[in-house]
Amino acid sequence: PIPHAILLKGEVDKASEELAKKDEI
Amino acid sequence: LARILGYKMSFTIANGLAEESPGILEVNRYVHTRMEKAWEDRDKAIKNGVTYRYEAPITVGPITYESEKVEGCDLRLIRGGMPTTFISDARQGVSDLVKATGSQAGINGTFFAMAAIKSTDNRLVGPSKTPEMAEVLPDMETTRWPKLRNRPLVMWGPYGAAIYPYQPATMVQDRAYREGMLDMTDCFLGGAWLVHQGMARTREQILATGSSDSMDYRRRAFFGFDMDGRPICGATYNSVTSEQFAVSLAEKGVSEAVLLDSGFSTSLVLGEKILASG
Repeated sequence: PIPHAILLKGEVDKASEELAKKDEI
Repeated sequence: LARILGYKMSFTIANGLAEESPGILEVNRYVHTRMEKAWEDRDKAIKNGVTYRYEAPITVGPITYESEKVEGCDLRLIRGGMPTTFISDARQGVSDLVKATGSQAGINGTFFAMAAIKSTDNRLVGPSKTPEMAEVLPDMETTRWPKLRNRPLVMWGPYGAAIYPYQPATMVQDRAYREGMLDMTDCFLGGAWLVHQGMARTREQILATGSSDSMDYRRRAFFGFDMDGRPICGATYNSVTSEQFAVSLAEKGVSEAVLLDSGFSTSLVLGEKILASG
């Protein structure tokens, strides 16, 4: 847990979502 | 007024305490009889290129993810979208904050004052502002001001972003920040400037303003902008020094990068997927 975060808002690229699935921990 | 009249510089002659200065353009630091001392101090202040600055529009595009091993760093990067910051009342996980704010991605923010894991204190090192706050919350812990001087102050608004060397004594009032960016919505103080104009900063340059543990092996995190002005953030999946981290980010085409809190707090999230953690 942390007190400060940087957040990103926008449309997520589909291919990137698939790539992220492989790297999920 | 000096600029309108064709002068390159000018100085005020009002005497007063530096910390009570009205703004960055009216610093009560030197009366006109101490110009020589002012030039000496100026030479010291720009050592290691700490007067670097970045100013550019923000390019908003789709949020993309990439991962690659570069220069010994297992990099996990998210770029694109529009950035916003959030300060929790206590402490929360980045995943919870992504969900609660309707965001698509997130990373842990900057350094916090009380590092103890069990602490619930939410004070940050350096000034901060989120869109929910009317004014900048300054860092009034004057004992740490000397260490924070010239660290990268990151700020942005709807139309652009900037990174300036932080000057604690003259950046107490909200007005001082507005002189840099009138419509600023978010700001925070980075731990060290890692990459500037696409060039990795050296170990000496990082240590000139960064904390002494910047070279410890940790899972490092950063925020910055790429060559196209897109926001970019990321973390390493292995433990590296800030020097290694800077070299790898420059290699990946990151244009500007500042160090975020690294180690146990490192956390990179895309949707519901956690991609790096401390």
